[in-house]
Amino acid sequence: IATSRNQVRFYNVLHDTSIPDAKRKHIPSDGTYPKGFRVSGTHVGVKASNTKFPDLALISSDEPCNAAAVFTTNKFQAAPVQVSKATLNSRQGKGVQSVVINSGCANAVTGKGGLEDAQSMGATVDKCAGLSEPSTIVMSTGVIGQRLPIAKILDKIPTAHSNLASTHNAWLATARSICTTDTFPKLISQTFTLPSSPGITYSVAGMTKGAGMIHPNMA
Amino acid sequence: TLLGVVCTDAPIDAAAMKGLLLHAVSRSFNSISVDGDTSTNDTIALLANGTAGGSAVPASPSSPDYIALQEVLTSFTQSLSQLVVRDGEGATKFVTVRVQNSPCYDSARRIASTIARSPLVKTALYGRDANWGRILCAIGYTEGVTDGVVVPERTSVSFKPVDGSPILKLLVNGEPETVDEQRASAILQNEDLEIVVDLGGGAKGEVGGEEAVYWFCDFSHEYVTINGDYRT
Repeated sequence: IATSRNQVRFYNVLHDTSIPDAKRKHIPSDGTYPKGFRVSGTHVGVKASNTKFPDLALISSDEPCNAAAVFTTNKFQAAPVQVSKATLNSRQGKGVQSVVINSGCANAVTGKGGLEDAQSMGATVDKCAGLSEPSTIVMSTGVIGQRLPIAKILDKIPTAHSNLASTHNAWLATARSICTTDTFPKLISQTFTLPSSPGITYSVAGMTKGAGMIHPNMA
Repeated sequence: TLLGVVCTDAPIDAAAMKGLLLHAVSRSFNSISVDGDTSTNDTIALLANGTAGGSAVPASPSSPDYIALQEVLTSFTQSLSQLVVRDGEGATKFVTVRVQNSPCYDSARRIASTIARSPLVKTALYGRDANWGRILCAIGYTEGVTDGVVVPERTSVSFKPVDGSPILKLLVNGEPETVDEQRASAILQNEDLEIVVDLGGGAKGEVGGEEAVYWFCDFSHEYVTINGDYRT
């Protein structure tokens, strides 16, 4: 039924040819990215139908970060939400060094096994960075109620770590790897100064994803 | 699901992070709507590694650095969150709804959110129908609004074109305007649109009150098509 309609957008990973012309203006051709952060987008194949496009994002800082996060107030909080809250609380917002995100499966309503999967994602990233304490925020997006293909993900985290880079293309690939029904990667960056240090140029960069099930109420 | 990561090389005191993020998110990611559904996974994270140097932004909301950074982060996250609305499933419109001259910020925000979630407002916008009656209806059924905030005789609704041309008044102090349907149709041809709801200060009638803004998109046939087979 779906294929008979020209307007349909399949739930699939995003690739260049699927970006509508009207949306291309929202994709930056370069950026000013914060020092000490490196990122990567790696193909795992969380959805079996995805045979080549990146679906694992890793954002990593060379130095420990102060961090904060807001999370959905939905009562059915996904495993990565619960695990990331616990990590931030245990570290009191300090010492966070990475964010790992998979698309293709939300790891939501997946019970104890789902919690273990989210914890193992974070722990594997920490191990790659040589860290012993939980220092990684974990996120997932995709279908609710299905377990992650965790072995495939854990196998590719070392690759994601070794692919970390600070180039614009790396940031764009990372933004692309978190997309689900999105039609374009969402990435912006800018510089700014602060009154007490007018001679220092700071950078901020951000990526986001979302196209449906969007009415956030995070706290 | 909404996910987001914001990274900066500015030094920020750990105790300042939560307040800065909450302020920014309440005015950005928590002020957007595509379809009115709140996910199980929504998460926005802010990381600051301080690598660029300088003194840390303190956890003091009155400090000049804190104020400056708060403005940067709020504006930045607004830009980021608006990209999500522009890519809403099946969306053809990017709509800003501004509720102004409200005696109460929370009530203004609830009204903006209700308009942004109304399926009938969203389908009218998709159909390029200047159906202000549906906007008014959504204002009227908004839950949790403080008494005296919405007074029909003080309520006005208008469309603000993005090209800078004069606003199109649809309702003024509760009285319907004679709408130039051709002009309304022309305004609604644009991808971007702003709906202005003026509460006229509510029962007290004091203008210059609180203002709340939400960003949302329309509902199209494609939204149903996409989500009819998302899982399979």
